Amino acid sequence: DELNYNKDEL
Amino acid sequence: MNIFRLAGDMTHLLSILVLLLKIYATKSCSGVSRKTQELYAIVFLARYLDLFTDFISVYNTFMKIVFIASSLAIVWCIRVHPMVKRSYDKDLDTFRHYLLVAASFLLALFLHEKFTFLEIFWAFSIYLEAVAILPQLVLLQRSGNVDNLTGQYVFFLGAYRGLYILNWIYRYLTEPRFTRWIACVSGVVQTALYADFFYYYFISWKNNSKLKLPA
Repeated sequence: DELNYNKDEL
Repeated sequence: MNIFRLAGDMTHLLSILVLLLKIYATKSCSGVSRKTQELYAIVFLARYLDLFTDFISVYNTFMKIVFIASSLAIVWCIRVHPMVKRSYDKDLDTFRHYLLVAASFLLALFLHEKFTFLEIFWAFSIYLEAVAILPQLVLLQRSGNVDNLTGQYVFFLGAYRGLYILNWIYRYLTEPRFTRWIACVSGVVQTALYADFFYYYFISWKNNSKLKLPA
């Protein structure tokens, strides 16, 4: 979902 | 993954390796703020709680583990290693870093993407990372003279932040779904904190002289 999509950076 | 993001991650990794190398080779942590290093350890531990819940990529998981392990190793060296511990000057490292932790956590309670445990800790880690360099910058300014490796450490950290901003601009232009205001605004604040340091770093590089910060 959108939230996971936003967490792909370190 | 774009080139700016990869270069950003690599300079971030490089900065940590430079610091570990300095501490390991000289058995000394002079000029290094233990408080900044502890804040970074907290940042990584709080942000990567999703290691247990979400899988993004092998690269992502690997880097998260490396960042957590290396930041804990640095704190361990400064706190526990007998020789390194002796070189730590706590009278120079007086920044009240717990205030940064408290303020970041409070801000995360109000400003987050979703009111869940993981999301609050994620936002907390973003806010804390933005200001975690402050004890280090204050320490450098106090001691005036900056040794080469410590200067390079801060330089690579600043470069990592700058490259992440380029990465966000690139993603904003190429990915229609890209919106992440919390990370981007905090990232710009964080990068701005380095501006002063970069200015003096550039001057010393141009004059081929030792890096000195004005008192």
